[in-house]
Formats: sequence, structure tokens, C-alpha cells
Amino acid sequence: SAVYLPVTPSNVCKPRRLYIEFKDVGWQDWIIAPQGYLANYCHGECPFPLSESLNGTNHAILQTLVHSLDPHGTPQPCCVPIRLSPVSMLYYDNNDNVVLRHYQDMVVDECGC
Amino acid sequence: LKTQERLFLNSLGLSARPKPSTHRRVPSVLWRMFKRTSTRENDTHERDPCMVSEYGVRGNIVRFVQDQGRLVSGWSGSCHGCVEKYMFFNMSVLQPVEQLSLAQLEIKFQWDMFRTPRFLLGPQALSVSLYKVLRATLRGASHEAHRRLVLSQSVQLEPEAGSLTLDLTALAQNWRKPGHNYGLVLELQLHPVHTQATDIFMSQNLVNAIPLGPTVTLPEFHASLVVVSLNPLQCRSRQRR
Repeated sequence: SAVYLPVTPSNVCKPRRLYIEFKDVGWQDWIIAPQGYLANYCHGECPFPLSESLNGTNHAILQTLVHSLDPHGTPQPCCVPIRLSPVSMLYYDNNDNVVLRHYQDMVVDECGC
Repeated sequence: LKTQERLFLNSLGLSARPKPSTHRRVPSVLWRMFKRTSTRENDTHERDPCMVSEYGVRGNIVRFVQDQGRLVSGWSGSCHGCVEKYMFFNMSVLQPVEQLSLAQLEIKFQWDMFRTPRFLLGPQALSVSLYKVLRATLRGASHEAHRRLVLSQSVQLEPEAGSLTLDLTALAQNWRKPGHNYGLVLELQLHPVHTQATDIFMSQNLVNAIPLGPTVTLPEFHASLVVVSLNPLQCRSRQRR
């Protein structure tokens, strides 16, 4: 038998708000725009049983099952980004050229287990 | 932290954190494109991120490559009303993986309204000749034999400004090969369109009396190469969910 700790809705796997300001990492001199962007991140538990809202893979469903049987031997699945969206960046390169570049996988839109 | 930063910069095609010497003005077209793409990113996820609609070509990187050339002879040189400029665009800024989609030369002419005689601000015709430099020449040798005419065109300058665009994609593609980029030579010759004012000015042989140089200038011009390229590794097609 396994002991199930209650998981409140606030700590299940979901996107959390994270605003990245380029000034904080010292990149404000060469990145023209944007000054920052809402990148978000995934955090939270993937509890047994995985509900549909947690977008679990088949692998995650089985891992939670095994975890529920042997909590010490197998960890819970991880909460990871499953849908990301792009950001456009305007910056100076090493030759002082102005560059507009389209970057994929910069913003977390959706998380899953 | 340094490793993480290096990995991210490498994915941007940068070897190190850039340290811009001068903060160049961002071309208005780039601002427009940036604002449009940023708005669209918020609106929808269904657009093609690998298409630059402004230029109608595939790509996910747009660069305004700076001209690193120099003026050979200015407006006030021995040839009155003409100018010769050597232009060099460093194409090594493109990563080998990038596919070049477009290289468009843009030359913008701008009159200095405060230092140019008013009669010269009227309609002007400008002969533009652009040469590809084929190989390096030694000092004192004839440069003409080592260059090939790419464009010869007359441009009607508007009263205050004018511009010229030219597709140099094939040429720029060749410049990416090591040892193939010897740059371009631009020759400009100004022909004032005859008006009553200019005719009087010319008939009185006053044109040579224009104190060209520090006090009066002919049109200033600025050249840049718009380069659109596609990094296929950073361009996955977005699947409809």
C-alpha cells in the first residue's frame, strides 16, 4: 500500500509567471528590443493518478503508477514545457550590424508531465 | 553560468557577448517588422515563422549589414559633382548553416537642407554606376581592368531625398566563399535638371564657385545591405493542435 499526500491545485504542474529582464543578465547593451519578455516556467507535481489536465504522456502515467507502488525507487514524473512559443529579438551583433532574429522555444505556454 | 551564456549566444550565431562600439540607428523597416512579429506572436501561433513577408522570401534572420568601405573621392574632389566610394559588406557574419535568401543593396540619398543651395534642391538626376571588384590591385595600377560593371542607371532624386535598391543575392552568395569578397565600387554623377534658376546659375559660370566641402554639401548617401537568411535548424514548422 502507498501513502498518498494530498496535492492541492496550487502545487500541481502548471506554467508559472516569470518575466525575464535582459538588464538582469547584463545584456541590455546589445539587445535593442525587447527589454524583457514573459518567459514563464513549469513547476509543480505530477501526482497519481494523472488527470487529463496534466497532459501526461503514457510514459508519465506508468511512471506515476510505479512511483505509487515504490515511492523510494522511482521518482514522480517531471513537470516540463510541452508547448513553447517564439520571440523576435532585435540586437547588435559583433560587427555592429543590426539583426532581427526569430527565436523559437522562448516562452512556456503549456506544461505537462 | 558562463557555459549556459555561451550556449545561448552560440545559438544566436555569436561567439561572445557583443559590445557595440556605437549604437547605430535601427532602420525603420526593422522596427516595423519587429513590432509586427511581436504583436502577431501574442495574437496567434499559426503563422509561418520562417517567412519574411516584407521581402517575400523564406528566412528567420534579417540583418542590416554595415558598409565597411571608404570614400575614394568626394563631391568636392577633382571631378566636380561626382563621387566614388568603395563598399565592403562582411558576409562572414552569416553562419555556414544559414541559407541566403536575399541580399538587397539600399542606397539612400539625403540633402542637407541647411548647407545646400536652394536651387540644387530642385529635381536632380543622378547617374549611378556600380562595379564588382574582381581582384585586388596594387597601388598605382589601373583599377578599371579589375572590376566589372554590375549596374548603370539614372536615378531621379526627389527634392529632399531619394533611394535606390538593387538585388545582389547571387553576388552576395559568392562573397560567402573565402577569398571571393573584394567589395564594390559605387560611382555617382550628379546632373542638375535644367530649370530657369539653374540655367541662370550655369550661364553665369557660378557652378564652380559653389564652395563645396565644409560649408556646402551635395547629397549625402548611406549604403546598407539587407540580408535575409534562413537557419533551418531553428525553423520548425508549427503543427496545428
